[in-house]
Amino acid sequence: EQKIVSGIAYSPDEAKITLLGVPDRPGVAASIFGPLADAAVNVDMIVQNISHEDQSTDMTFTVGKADLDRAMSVLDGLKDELGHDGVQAETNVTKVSVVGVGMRSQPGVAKTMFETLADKGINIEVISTSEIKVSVLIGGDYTELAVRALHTAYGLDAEPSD
Amino acid sequence: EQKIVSGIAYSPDEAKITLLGVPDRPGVAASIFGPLADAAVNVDMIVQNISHEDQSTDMTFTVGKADLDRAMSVLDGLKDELGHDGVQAETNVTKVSVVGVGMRSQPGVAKTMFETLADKGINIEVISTSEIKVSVLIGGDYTELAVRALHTAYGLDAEPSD
Ligand SMILES: C[C@@H](O)[C@H](N)C(=O)O
Ligand SMILES: C[C@@H](O)[C@H](N)C(=O)O
Repeated sequence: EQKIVSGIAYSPDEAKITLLGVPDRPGVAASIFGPLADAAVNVDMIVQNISHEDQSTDMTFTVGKADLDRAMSVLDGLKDELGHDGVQAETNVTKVSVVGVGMRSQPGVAKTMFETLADKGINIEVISTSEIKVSVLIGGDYTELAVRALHTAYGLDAEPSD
Repeated sequence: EQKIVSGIAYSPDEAKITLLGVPDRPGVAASIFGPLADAAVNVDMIVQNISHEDQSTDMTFTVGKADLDRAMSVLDGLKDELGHDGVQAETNVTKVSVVGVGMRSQPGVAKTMFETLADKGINIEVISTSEIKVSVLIGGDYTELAVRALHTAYGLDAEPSD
């Protein structure tokens, strides 16, 4: 039987940073990630959703915890120019990903991931996907619970569970 | 010289759907993508950012235009149970992706993409990334401008431009 999902990846060493209320107009993303790149901050996920009538939206990204201070100091330097409402950072967060292939044609993969987390009462804080990966950010305390439940849900356990 | 970025992918046949103000608590993502999967709607990107004190957030996803009607009718069925503020759909949207490898360790890739789009006055509506792809949603009218500018920015043009 061909497995669509090949594994569960997780990274508890990430920090989630959100710039609240950034203006939604050309040049804003560049003004954030340009300086971060110049400071050699390795950004992992970037997630931005649409804006509403207020023409502002949130910009969330993750960095390794080791890069958090440098990232925050870069963002500090943008305070006046950018016009956002604030920055919030969270270190007790884990990125959990279901890794597979051709997931666009397999909507059941995301369904299973979300249902499994829901079943364990785990809140999904952020979602970002690609054809080969469905990634979420969850509270760090739920890491082990989430990873075990997902292994079971996708039939990835080494042996049958008792 | 080793190319980090191998190509620009774009898909103008996508529709962007946003559920506005979904409650941010366990089970909500499952209650959206479960029924979509059951209706065999092939979902491409899923993007969800954090919630604020109001404990609600937006859920955006894309589908092929051919799946739009079916997706909207599934969401219609969720109206009462889910408690969201509304659904908005947009068909004149293109997903543009910079495809490469090891992009977490190459923050300059996202910087270049965002600066290139900014330089052409193209607004970035949604961002979602993985280690091998930085994807954005832009207005469909900007597709050709964006794709050409990105090819040039990453040195992917077939011949030198005049
Ligand atoms: C919010 C941010 O992505 C903005 N829309 C930009 O184009 O840079
Ligand atoms: C918004 C949605 O992702 C919700 N937090 C859930 O866990 O399902």
